[in-house]
Amino acid sequence: EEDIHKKDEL
Amino acid sequence: MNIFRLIGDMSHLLAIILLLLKMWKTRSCAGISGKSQILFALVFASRYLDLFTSFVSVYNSVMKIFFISTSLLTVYLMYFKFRATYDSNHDTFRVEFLVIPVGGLAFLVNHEFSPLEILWTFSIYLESVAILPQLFMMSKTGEAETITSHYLFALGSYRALYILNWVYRYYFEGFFDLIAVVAGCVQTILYCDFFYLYITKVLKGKRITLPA
Repeated sequence: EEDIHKKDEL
Repeated sequence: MNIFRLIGDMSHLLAIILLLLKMWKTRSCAGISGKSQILFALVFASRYLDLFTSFVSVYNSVMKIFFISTSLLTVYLMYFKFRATYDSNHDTFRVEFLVIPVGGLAFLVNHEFSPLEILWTFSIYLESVAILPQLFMMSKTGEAETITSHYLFALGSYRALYILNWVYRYYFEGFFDLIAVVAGCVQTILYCDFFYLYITKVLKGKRITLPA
């Protein structure tokens, strides 16, 4: 599952 | 990271540098909406709080720090150093009509009801409309300097390129963030009228002037 707290986009 | 995302980020970077250079070289912030710049500073400050909670990459952290610090620098230059040149009579958009509804929406429509996530959502929604005071100011004065037009074109292109990035990521990575995509589309649509003027006027060597 993807971690929504890790924001890769700026 | 794909090519659209990279060019989008570079375009965003270029926009900010263009604006700072314009102000520094002319010692003036004429034609720039301080209200939009305050909103952008608020956008970055509320979005990049995750600098303290999670690490993604050096690129990610450096860019976040750059965006926060340059947006604060821009606000400082406008409201302190070059305040005498700030055209506040034309910068009359009521920002509370953006910040309050956007704040409410961030509480209601988000991925997770937690402080950081609500602030992130708030920043995404706010960014989509943060340019409105600037566009409003241009429509009031009926003109824009060429360098200001370049700044706005780079700033608008950034989110348009992000849309291509999201299309790419949807097909090749299965990634889809509805909040970012909808807000990004709204943001890009707001620039369309300006894009048209930029292509038909500025690229042909003319200044942007609007009929009264």
